[in-house]
This record gives sequence, C-alpha cells and structure tokens, in this order.
Amino acid sequence: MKPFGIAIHGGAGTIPRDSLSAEREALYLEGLDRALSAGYEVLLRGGSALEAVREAVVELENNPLFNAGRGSVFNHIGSHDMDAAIMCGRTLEAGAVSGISQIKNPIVLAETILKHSDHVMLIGQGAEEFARLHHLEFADAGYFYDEFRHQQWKEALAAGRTQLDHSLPANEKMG
Amino acid sequence: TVGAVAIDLHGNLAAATSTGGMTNKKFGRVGDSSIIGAGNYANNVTCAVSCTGHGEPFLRAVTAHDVSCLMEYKGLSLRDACREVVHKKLPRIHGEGGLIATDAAGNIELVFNSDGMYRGMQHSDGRREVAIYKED
Repeated sequence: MKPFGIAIHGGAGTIPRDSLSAEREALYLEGLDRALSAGYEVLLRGGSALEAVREAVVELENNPLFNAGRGSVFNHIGSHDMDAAIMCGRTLEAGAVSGISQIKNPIVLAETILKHSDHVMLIGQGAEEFARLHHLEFADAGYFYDEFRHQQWKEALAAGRTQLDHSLPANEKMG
Repeated sequence: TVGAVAIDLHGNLAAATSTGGMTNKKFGRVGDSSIIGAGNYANNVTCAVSCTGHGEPFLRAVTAHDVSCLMEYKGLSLRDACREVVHKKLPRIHGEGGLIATDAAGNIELVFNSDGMYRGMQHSDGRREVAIYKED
C-alpha cells in the first residue's frame, strides 16, 4: 500500500505553557484531534488529498478557538476579513479568496474558485457574489461573534496595536 | 490561521490554508495565507505546504514555494528544505511562525521557530500526534 497521511495546524506564535488553563488546552487538543480525524477519514476511504485538506480545514473553521471562519479575529472596524487558499499538487490548479466577511467556510469558497472559476483569486464583494452564484453557505455577524475575540479586539484597539492571534503583544512585559 | 496538507493513496498532494487575519488590522491588509506560493503551495513533484505566522515576512520570503524550490532545484529533502526556510531564512527577516508540509514519498514535517504551534499529523504507518508547545 502506498503511504498516505495528513498534517494540520491551528496557528503558531508565542504560546507559553502557563498561558493556557488545563481546560482550555484540552479544548484545543480536542479541536485539533477532530480536524485530524476528519481529514484522515477521507484518505482512509480512498478520497483525494484535496478533499482531505478541505474537510480538515472546514472542521477548524467551524471551531471558534481557531482564527479562521467562525473564530476569526476582529479587524479595525469591528468586522471580519477572512482569507483562504487551496491548491492541488496533481494539476497545479489553485483557488484563493481574500477580504470576505460573510462566508461560513472560506476554504469551500477557495475550492469552488479552483474548480469553477477561470481565475485563481477573488476578493471582497465580488468573491461573495461568486459564492452566492454557487449557493455557498453565508453566515451573519452573530455567527462570527465570540466574546473572547471581542475582548482581544477591544484591548488591541485601545492600545492602538495590530496583533497575531497566538502572540503576546510586543510591548507586554513578562516576569 | 489554520491549514492542512495531505498525500492520498494515489500519491497526490494538496494544501489548504484559511485565516481570520490579525486583530485590529486595517486598510484591507492581507497576509500570506491566501497568496499562492507564500502561505500555500502544492506540487506533486515536490511537496505541499501550508504556513502560519507573521504574514509580512512570509510574503517577502515566498515561503511555501521556497520550500518546493529548494527540493526541486537544490535536491534537498523535505526535512532539510523546511528547516532551511523556517530556521534560517525566515529568522533573518524576523519571520516568526511555522509550516506543515508533506512530500510525494509520504514524509510529513511540522516545523516552527515560535514558542508553539497548534498542530497534528496522522500517517498510514500508524503515527498520530497532536501537540501545542515546542517541547511536546
């Protein structure tokens, strides 16, 4: 049997061990585990790599712990700007999307662009119009609201800084 | 940012990356995640890569495609190519973060230069892991 497999990530940054409670750490591990299983199951039943990576990312996008889809952080105006890309190694076809705020699963839109558009990358309102044409699922602002993310945004706004999801602010002193 | 790379039973590779960007970002800022070649790349000849981290350095390093180029043009293994990019090239331009990658032989790499990366992998040879911190 030929080897097959999958790897996933849910973000990188300054993640000190004591920055996560045991409960929150368990939730992250559970979320990663679920996404890994979703992708691996596709491969196990003979599905394509493209399908496997989409399924794994959809699972992560649906989990508010991770900064994508439902768990996307707030931008300066208190809205969301989501980006996604997907590429097939066999055909070198690619689909990408940027600056969208209402699509439930941006990676599904990226895959739809890969499969059904003459273009590689669509942005903003035009991308959402394309998604509407292809009957993709939309979600309102309430779906993307998360109290933890909102608090992160208010603190960043007050401090006038832009920050990565999993990093301590640059001016934060430790010790 | 989240992402996945995979190799299927037929030896085909794919990569997917998705992000909500940076908290409090403005002016329509876009990072590397949705830029093919920077945060995401797949090519059956070499590898599939999905990146996560500080988008601007990853864009300037054309990170995902760089891993593929090191394999294709310089003959590096997946492991060496990933390490060259994440531990040597990115730090020179203050690029913090990491990437996940797989190649046509079924090798899998999860490499990062930050304190941690939420990550996981499962291989048909039985290996499976999920981890967060560097020392895990």
